[in-house]
Amino acid sequence: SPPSTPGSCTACGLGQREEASPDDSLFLEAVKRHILERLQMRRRPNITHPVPKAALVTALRKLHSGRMGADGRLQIPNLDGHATLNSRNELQEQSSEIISFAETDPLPSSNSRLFFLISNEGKQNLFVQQANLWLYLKLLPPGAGKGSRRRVTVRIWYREAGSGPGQWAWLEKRVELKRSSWHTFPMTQAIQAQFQRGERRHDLGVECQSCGGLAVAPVLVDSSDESHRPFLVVQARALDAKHRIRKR
Amino acid sequence: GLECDGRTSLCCRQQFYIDFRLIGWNDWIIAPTGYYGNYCEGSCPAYMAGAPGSASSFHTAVVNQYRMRGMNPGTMNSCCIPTKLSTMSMLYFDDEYNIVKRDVPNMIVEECGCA
Repeated sequence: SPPSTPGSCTACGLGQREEASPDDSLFLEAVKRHILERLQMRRRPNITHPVPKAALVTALRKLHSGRMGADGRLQIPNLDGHATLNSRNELQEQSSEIISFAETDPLPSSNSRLFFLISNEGKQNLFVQQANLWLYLKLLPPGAGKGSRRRVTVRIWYREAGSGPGQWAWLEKRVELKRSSWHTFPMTQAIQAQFQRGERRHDLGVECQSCGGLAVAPVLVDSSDESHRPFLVVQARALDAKHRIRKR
Repeated sequence: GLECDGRTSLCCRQQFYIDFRLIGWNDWIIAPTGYYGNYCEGSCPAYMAGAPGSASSFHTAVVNQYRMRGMNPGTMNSCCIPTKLSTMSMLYFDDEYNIVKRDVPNMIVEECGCA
């Protein structure tokens, strides 16, 4: 390293990365292409407005609750670059877990409508193993409703498989509410049907039955409350019939 | 499997770690923070074919069958190839700002051997 002169930064020459040789840059490009190819992406995504950290952290915490380390930091298994899987069959399957954050429908009349944008990435044949909608049901301050009743029915509207525009199906769930909290709603069949149809946009309607007089409201997309933004979690598996070898 | 240390020209695993921050990919890949883009390099002389690292290799089994039948495997080239690969789990943003966690099989070269 060059001798330091008075007034110069003695550490400036340290820790600098050597300039990559042409071979290195070619290799780096090859590795980048390899990663994108394995993720079935044509190019790296253009991140212009990242998901707010509060929404991201809440979603990951809810999904990995019980996996927090002693230091209180979030621990996500198998993300150290290496993974140990139990069987060879598991190694052959590419599994994906997709967390999609809700957007609000811009139509003024649809304040209980949400939509999610999830495409069947890279046109691979993804089979939805499980899909759950996570909604935060918020108890409004006392006095806003009738008081002690805390049992409500939440109805989720979704587009029916094979239906035309405007045809909706629904599922509902009875929810016992003691305090404001997160609740999950199974959406596997609905999302699987939309994936099969190759639809990118997933419209959902949220309706709280008999909540009118109660102090309960599902928190939809509220930009001032990012940590309670609804999200959809899809666990999917890539199916590749051409290359699948099954052991009998 | 041998690790490349600059002193051997035999088939070995060259470690190559890419930090996603250095290539500006840390804005869309949440975890892990880098990728072990290890690769295999080096020569495979005849006596190296069927070395322990490649015992499970299908190609080695084929060459051994040729040997047992008295055919000359010396005319066949032996290759330095990955003999053990591992899965890599990735957490990243896609084009639609969804978070995707994917277990990608055969992403990391763990061992190299001659086949």
